[in-house]
Amino acid sequence: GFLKRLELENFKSYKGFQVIGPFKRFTAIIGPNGAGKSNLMDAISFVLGEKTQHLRVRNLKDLIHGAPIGKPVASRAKVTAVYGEEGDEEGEGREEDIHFTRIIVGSGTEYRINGKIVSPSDYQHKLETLGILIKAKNFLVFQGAVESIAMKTPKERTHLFEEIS
Amino acid sequence: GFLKRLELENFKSYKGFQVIGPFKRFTAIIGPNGAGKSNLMDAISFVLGEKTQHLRVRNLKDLIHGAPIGKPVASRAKVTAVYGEEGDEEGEGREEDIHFTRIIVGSGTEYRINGKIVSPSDYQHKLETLGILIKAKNFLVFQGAVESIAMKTPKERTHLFEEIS
Amino acid sequence: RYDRFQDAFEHVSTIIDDIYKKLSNNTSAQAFLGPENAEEPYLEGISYNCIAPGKRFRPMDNLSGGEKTVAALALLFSIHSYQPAPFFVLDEIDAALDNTNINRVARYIMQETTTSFQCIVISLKEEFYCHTDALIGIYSEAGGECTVSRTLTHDLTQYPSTISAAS
Amino acid sequence: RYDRFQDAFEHVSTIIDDIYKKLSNNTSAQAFLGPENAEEPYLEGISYNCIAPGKRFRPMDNLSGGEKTVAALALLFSIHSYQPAPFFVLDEIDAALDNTNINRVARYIMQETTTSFQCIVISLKEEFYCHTDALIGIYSEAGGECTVSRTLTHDLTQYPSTISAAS
Ligand SMILES: Nc1ncnc2c1ncn2[C@@H]1O[C@H](COP(=O)(O)OP(=O)(O)OP(=O)(O)O)[C@@H](O)[C@H]1O
Ligand SMILES: Nc1ncnc2c1ncn2[C@@H]1O[C@H](COP(=O)(O)OP(=O)(O)OP(=O)(O)O)[C@@H](O)[C@H]1O
Ligand SMILES: [Mg+2]
Ligand SMILES: [Mg+2]
Repeated sequence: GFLKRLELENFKSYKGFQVIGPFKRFTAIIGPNGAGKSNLMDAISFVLGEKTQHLRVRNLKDLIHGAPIGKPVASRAKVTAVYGEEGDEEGEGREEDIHFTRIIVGSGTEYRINGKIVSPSDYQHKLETLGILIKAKNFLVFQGAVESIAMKTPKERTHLFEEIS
Repeated sequence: GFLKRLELENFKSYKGFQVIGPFKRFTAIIGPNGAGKSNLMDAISFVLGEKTQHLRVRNLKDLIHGAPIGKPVASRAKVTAVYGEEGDEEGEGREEDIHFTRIIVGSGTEYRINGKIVSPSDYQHKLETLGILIKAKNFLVFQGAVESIAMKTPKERTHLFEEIS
Repeated sequence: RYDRFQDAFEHVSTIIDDIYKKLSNNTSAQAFLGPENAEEPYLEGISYNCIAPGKRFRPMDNLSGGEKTVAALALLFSIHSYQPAPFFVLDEIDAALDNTNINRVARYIMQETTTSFQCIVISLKEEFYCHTDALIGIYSEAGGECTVSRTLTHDLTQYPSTISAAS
Repeated sequence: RYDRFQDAFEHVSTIIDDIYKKLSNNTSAQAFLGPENAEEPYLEGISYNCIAPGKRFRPMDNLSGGEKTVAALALLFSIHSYQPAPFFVLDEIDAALDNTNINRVARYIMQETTTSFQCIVISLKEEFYCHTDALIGIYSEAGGECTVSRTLTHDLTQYPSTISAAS
């Protein structure tokens, strides 16, 4: 499978409802400094269950558009990742598509799969069946963090192998 | 004044005796990954009195060419910075040129100004009269360190001002 | 538990050398992972060493910035091959790479995305993103009090491959 | 001791806004340094805030990678103006900058090197080093067991300025 597109609603610098995509097999996100490229990566990390400290904010509310200048535009922010199977790159709304959604509500978050609310552990479990393990940290590389992957201590490396086995 | 040229002898990846320069008002050091660009910056930091932990080595001996693979080519390594006054960019050997030299001898280092051995504090003092204060850290930016200058804590910033005043 | 660890370790340590050779585009490059305690690797640490093409064995902290990035990507892609996530998201991994290494890394990703994973990269360098299938351009709308991001999508597959032109 | 501190702080905090405007090439950009304790600034910390052109006041950790680099250079150059070392050595400071910001930073350094300091930069990006007076190319000699670096020097002042061509 692969990530087909993202739907953001008032997430960080993405105001209102915006659809991002379609993503191909090899896609580049480009644009000037401060435009919102890393915020898009934060959106992907967020919807897959990443903790706030890796999203460059102190608490969940700061993820709502406008929060850093004290003027959040809404009380909620939402990200949906549409995940599909190979071959139907352009096929909209095929029945096999899975919609993973995470919503900021108040100071907590709500998880949904295909629109239905699920528990965080069911959500994580479904992602794990697709090979998406946030804990294994083997597929997200944040800005400025690539060199540190090679410079881990021997003990940290052992820990890495424990996570993936 | 300005830095006119460098003379390296068995310093890091610079084997044998090599003269680097002339440096102009705005000079770029370019070349492929692993060629030795940052080693040249280490040579400048070393000759101005920088401590080994900022030179990416554990001890002074590792600065000698060949040391990382256990085959140092010599027991000494040397760097000389030729510092001159404005206007004589190309003038070789003008009497006002100052030669600052630092030499690794055994596990210590020797400091020389215009060929004469001086104490570390006299060396530092002469550099300070030219406005070169290694402690103030206000003119050397190591690879990967630029963003952290803006992200210091308020207390660290106060400390910075203490160093320069 | 021990068996699974051993399994993961063996898989990754046999493949990493091959991936590092591919990323360096040079068969004399070498990469190896070694347990500090061969009997029970999970008890102690695991060391990692890379030998860049044309150089001898030296400690990892001796590598330059660009050399460390290539070593890191070799480890990342070999771990992935044991535990394959369907996609990668990589934010400016090309920052410390020279044009030769950018080209090598981009070609490696290009090949792998046709067979084994999807890849989303964030990059400022044309030398890197010219190898992709699609571009998502982000721009910020003028006028507001804070940044408002907008996107434009551009499909590159309709153009003749830049690779054959760039080779 | 207090007077010297006050002197340094006042000099830098008055000049930083001007330097940040020049580096951003935009008069609506703002930068300011403020003591947490106005009476005795040396007792507490000093805060630093930048407002990128077209944006409002927000905390520094909210800036993007490239925005942080520009903010850092503004602080570096303003501290330098109080305690002027004769030269700078800057190792790949352009890594996180987009082409627009590379151009702005290079022009700022170009102007300042004619009047107030010498600058030696290490860079992988042509967009940055094409603005300099001279290039020192480093290459590694093939064959040996470890890296052997050699240099080539190239004087750029003999060519018509790339700036007018690139503007
Ligand atoms: N909740 C939010 N609401 C509005 N804007 C936000 C929010 N959170 C962050 N921002 C803004 O988003 C911008 C940063 O975007 P981001 O870090 O994605 O930039 P980038 O495109 O990655 O840039 P670079 O190339 O410099 O890394 C900042 O200007 C920041 O103020
Ligand atoms: N004492 C030494 N003797 C010989 N070679 C050395 C010594 N110390 C370091 N090196 C070698 O120098 C090389 C690193 O050089 P350096 O860090 O200057 O590269 P660089 O040109 O800055 O590259 P990048 O663009 O990737 O930052 C390494 O390959 C390292 O093994
Ligand atoms: Mg970014
Ligand atoms: Mg370097």
